[in-house]
Amino acid sequence: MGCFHSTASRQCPGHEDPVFLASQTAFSVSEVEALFELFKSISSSVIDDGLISKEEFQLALFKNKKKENLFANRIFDLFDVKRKGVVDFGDFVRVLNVFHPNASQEDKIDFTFKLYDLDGTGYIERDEVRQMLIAILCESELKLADETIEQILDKTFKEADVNLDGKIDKSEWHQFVTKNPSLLKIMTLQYLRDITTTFPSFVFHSEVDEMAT
Amino acid sequence: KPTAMNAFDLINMSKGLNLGSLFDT
Repeated sequence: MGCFHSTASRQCPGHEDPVFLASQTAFSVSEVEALFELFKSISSSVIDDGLISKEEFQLALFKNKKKENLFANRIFDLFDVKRKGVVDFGDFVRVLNVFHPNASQEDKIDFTFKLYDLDGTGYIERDEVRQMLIAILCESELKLADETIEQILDKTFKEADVNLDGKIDKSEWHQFVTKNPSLLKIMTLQYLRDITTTFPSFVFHSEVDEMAT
Repeated sequence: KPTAMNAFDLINMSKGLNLGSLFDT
């Protein structure tokens, strides 16, 4: 284990061994290879360099690379674990793993906390939630009066901010999500369950011995 | 009615948070 080396066709920056990635995640080796098919398609959509740029990520999400979206930026930043402005295959698989139906609830809750903690202060603050609300209203072309936005914020913080300090800490978030499990829906991608049927071509590119899968 | 929802249910409606579309290749 751990000494498998990819051959030339698989060489790209950050491309880790499928057997090693499968050992770290809920994915099987075949599933990691199927994810590589998806990764190749996304990472070659603008520049074929074996890395996913923000532009390529947005193109895959919206089929339009010019679309700026606060949330897509945020998700991309969480995929960009090494803070290099690009996502390599290993991080792509490890972050998608959090979205696996079998991933732990704790990991999903942690991920959403980081997602909404826009400024990385360790708290989800009222200003951050307001900023996200305004962004979703713009995105959906829905108009709400400022007063209505404040009412939504009041209601949310009344439920979530148990110690009434005006911000949501990690333990408050944990309790809030446990009471409102619908908030974790975005964290589970059923597609990941049968990724090998979505990308069957992985079989033709597989370089791992069948015994290892 | 939006005021009956909590802020995060609204936020989660963003297409930017719904990664399912990554799989529509």
